[in-house]
Amino acid sequence: TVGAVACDAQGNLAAATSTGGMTAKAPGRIGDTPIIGAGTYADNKTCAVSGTGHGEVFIRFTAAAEIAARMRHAGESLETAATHVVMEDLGKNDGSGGLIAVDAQGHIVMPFNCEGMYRGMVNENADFETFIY
Amino acid sequence: MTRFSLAVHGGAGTINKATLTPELEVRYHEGLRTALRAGHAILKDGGSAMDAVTAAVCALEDEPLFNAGRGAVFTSEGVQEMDAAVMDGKTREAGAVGGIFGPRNPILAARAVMESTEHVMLIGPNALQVARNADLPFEEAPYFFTQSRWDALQSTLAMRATGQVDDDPARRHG
Repeated sequence: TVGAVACDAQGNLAAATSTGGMTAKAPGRIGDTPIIGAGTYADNKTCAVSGTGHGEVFIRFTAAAEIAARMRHAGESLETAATHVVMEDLGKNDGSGGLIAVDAQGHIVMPFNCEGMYRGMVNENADFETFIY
Repeated sequence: MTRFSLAVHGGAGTINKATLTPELEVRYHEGLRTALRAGHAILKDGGSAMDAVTAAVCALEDEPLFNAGRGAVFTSEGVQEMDAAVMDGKTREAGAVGGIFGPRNPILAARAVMESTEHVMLIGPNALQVARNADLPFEEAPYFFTQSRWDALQSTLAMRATGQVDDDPARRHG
């Protein structure tokens, strides 16, 4: 699975996620990637999210929408909300994996609860950073 | 200076130190940077977040190292089924495709669903028809084939055939 989230100069957010699924998956099996609110979500009032991991659990816990809800209803920061969803909701329920997310102020978070995640980020200062572990 | 930011991921998984050679490590970093450059070029010119994330994911789909597009894994029947989605935070419009094969960049097929239909998600032949109507490029099976993904399928099937437990959580990652 691959994905991207962005906050543009107008403060608009967007998310995009694409996947081949899981090796040897059952024909017709769909994971969280194309399920809006699970593996892909964007709303200018809260955040944009792109996930990667054990799709069935991301779907059942509506991972991306849960982060937005915690921000909208509990007033949590993106960092607090995303970390809780990944480390608690997903991490403690066989939902290994992670996600990238950005809020309307351009703050980026990339929590994951598994061994490694391929990820990168850049901002207006052209600080290109990539991490693979 | 206008503020903007972009993040990308190439998936989560157990990074096998034994197979992660220095050369491969460089290729992974380069694959991620190519995606960042594609999105950054749009944002720095005042372009939209939707255009930036679409361009970044196209770059990742074109890189066989990552499990999407050209690097997609195989199902238990030895074929590839791809899923993709986009969502625009400004309008909350969204587009998604599931279980498709053919468009070089499934993310563009998802965006075509968002921009040219009233639906959020399409599967099956009509999802492909929407992609064709949007003049998206299609590719044949050899374009999407990678030996490493085919080998991963064979080893997974062999493991299942012997009843061995597949305890690597990363194998369930997209």
